[in-house]
Amino acid sequence: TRQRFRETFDKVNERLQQTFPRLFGGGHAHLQMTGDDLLDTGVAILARPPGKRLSTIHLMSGGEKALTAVALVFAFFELNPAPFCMLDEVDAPLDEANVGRFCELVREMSERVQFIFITHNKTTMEFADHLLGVTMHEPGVSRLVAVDVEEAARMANA
Amino acid sequence: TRQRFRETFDKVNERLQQTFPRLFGGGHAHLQMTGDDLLDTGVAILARPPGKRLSTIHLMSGGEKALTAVALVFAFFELNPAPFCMLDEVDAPLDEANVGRFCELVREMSERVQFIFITHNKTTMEFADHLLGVTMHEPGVSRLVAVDVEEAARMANA
Amino acid sequence: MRLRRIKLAGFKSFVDPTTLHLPSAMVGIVGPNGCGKSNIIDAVRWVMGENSRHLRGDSMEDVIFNGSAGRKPVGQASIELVFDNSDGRAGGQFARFNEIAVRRVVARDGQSKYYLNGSRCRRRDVVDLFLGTGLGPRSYAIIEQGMISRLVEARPEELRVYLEEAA
Amino acid sequence: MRLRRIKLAGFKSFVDPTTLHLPSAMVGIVGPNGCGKSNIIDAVRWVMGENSRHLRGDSMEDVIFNGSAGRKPVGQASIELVFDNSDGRAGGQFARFNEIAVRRVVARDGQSKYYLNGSRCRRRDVVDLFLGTGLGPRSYAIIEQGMISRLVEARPEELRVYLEEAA
Ligand SMILES: Nc1ncnc2c1ncn2[C@@H]1O[C@H](COP(=O)(O)OP(=O)(O)OP(=O)(O)O)[C@@H](O)[C@H]1O
Ligand SMILES: Nc1ncnc2c1ncn2[C@@H]1O[C@H](COP(=O)(O)OP(=O)(O)OP(=O)(O)O)[C@@H](O)[C@H]1O
Ligand SMILES: [Mg+2]
Ligand SMILES: [Mg+2]
Repeated sequence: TRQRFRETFDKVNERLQQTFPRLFGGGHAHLQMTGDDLLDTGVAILARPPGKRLSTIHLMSGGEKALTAVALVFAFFELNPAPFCMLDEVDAPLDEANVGRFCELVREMSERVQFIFITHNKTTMEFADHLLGVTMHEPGVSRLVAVDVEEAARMANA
Repeated sequence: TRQRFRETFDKVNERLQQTFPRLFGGGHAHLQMTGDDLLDTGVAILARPPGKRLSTIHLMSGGEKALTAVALVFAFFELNPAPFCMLDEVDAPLDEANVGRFCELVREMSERVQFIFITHNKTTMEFADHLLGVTMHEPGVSRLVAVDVEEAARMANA
Repeated sequence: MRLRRIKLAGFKSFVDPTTLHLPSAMVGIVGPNGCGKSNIIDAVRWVMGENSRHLRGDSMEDVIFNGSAGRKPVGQASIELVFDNSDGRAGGQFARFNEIAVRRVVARDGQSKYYLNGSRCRRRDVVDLFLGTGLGPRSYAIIEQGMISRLVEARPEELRVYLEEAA
Repeated sequence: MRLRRIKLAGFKSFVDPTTLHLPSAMVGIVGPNGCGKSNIIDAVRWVMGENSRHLRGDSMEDVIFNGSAGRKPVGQASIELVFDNSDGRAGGQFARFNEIAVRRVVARDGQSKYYLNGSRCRRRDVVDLFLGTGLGPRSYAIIEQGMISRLVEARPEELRVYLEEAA
């Protein structure tokens, strides 16, 4: 229904305008309807990293696109906040500064949401309270191993 | 033409069967036609990492998919080998062991091909003979800076 | 409704019975490419009702361990999630329990069986349990590998659908 | 036909004249997200004849520096590639030169001008130069960010097209 779409759009838009500056250390992003009819309009993402010009997401860099999508994912999440959130390698294209801000936001949200995240990134590993290691010593067969952060970081995507 | 497609298919297939084991440290991959008519058949990638079962690329892990695609890219490249090859962050989803084998293959190919690669990965940076640093100290304006590997690695996706 | 434990057996690469303990609010899962990390995410989505079509498989059987160089395939896959429900957020008739165990089992014939705290139940009882908690196979509580790229590449018509699904 | 230097001016985020030296066969480009690394890749594809539609832009103007918080937009974009042709691989009438400079300039009116070793030429002269070298805007000599994912996600009909394009 038009009403429901309008409400969802506004709520996500509002939340995106909070998460984006947290992840980028500034700047702004918002959603924009591409058509006139609430029943079938498309939705576009416009974003302005700090010091840069506003553009559609498609003109941004690989890492900027990914971080903007993470900001949107967290805005979607807040519509129906679940008790836990699982993230699979969302930090892969991010540089150190962006990973740092991403981890800070996750840590803040972890006061009310339990985060379980898969990562190859050393910085993200150091933010975890606990690390679960998975290996395939026997090919094709997964098993858990104890890990400490130093050892995992050495094996990490680094 | 059917003839031309058959030749291209066979050459790429042959080369893929060489690059895949180099990147995975073993195993096998090949192309398979999905239809009967050479004029319009689709092409699928089947792969078997060491110790695992043969499957289509879609059932593999994120990193395995990416590494298989790199093996295919190098096979495509060899059809029309250019004097240089530019790679933009193809190592992003790879773990340390796979990045190591990727760098070894690139180093071997660099005897006849000049490689220019963009990376956030510390291991890949250490394989370069020269590093060019790009920064945006002034927002929105790119400039080059001298880099040494230690300093770049500290800023890297790690 | 914290997730305390995930128990896997015969599920994809987790052929041997394995229990993951999730003791805090910031748990990282690490390991080399292809070792099984994303399979854990698949397991959680599957037990909440996801179909294997969305778990990189084509048929229900694709989640059962189908053998490796050194092992034969097995006959069934089982995933159990153990929740701490002391905040009372779970829905349905099990809302009053402090701990809730949700289990799904599938055999080679493709038939799925669901269990709540050990008792056989219907798939819809599991769906009801998660109603109103923000959880479920297609919720934004689980962001699988590749979801970020899909959002980035989405055309406006596709992004609209993602928005509607989030509501 | 080694690539020795890339000169950029007014191209995307490289508003100031910048020269990249590529002194060896293994050159790495590093820097934070959004600093301009992929723009260098775009620059090389663009001067070889790629259209801005495939360079994350919609119109020809999108490659010209369009301003930042502290700078006004500029009126033109210029990219020059300097090749070492001592192996004689370049095609066309410039094949006998030891060093070949290829330059493309575009102004706000959308008109592109091409130059070979400083002399104005047509776009097709640049295309001829690269013929038979394996280079060109759509060749697999340049793997842009996202290409690997596209190959991974390709359906069999799409992968067939990639195969044909590589020939
Ligand atoms: N039904 C099955 N039986 C046995 N093994 C399976 C089955 N389904 C998937 N696998 C195996 O699981 C592996 C993929 O695991 P997964 O996707 O969890 O890796 P990952 O740890 O996430 O790796 P990456 O870091 O590359 O994303 C594949 O190697 C595949 O062979
Ligand atoms: N015409 C233009 N004028 C000014 N700036 C531009 C123009 N086109 C693109 N940019 C800027 O270039 C930046 C993108 O650069 P690029 O894609 O090269 O980043 P990158 O270094 O590859 O980052 P990542 O590591 O995230 O992939 C964007 O921030 C964008 O604002
Ligand atoms: Mg994975
Ligand atoms: Mg980039």
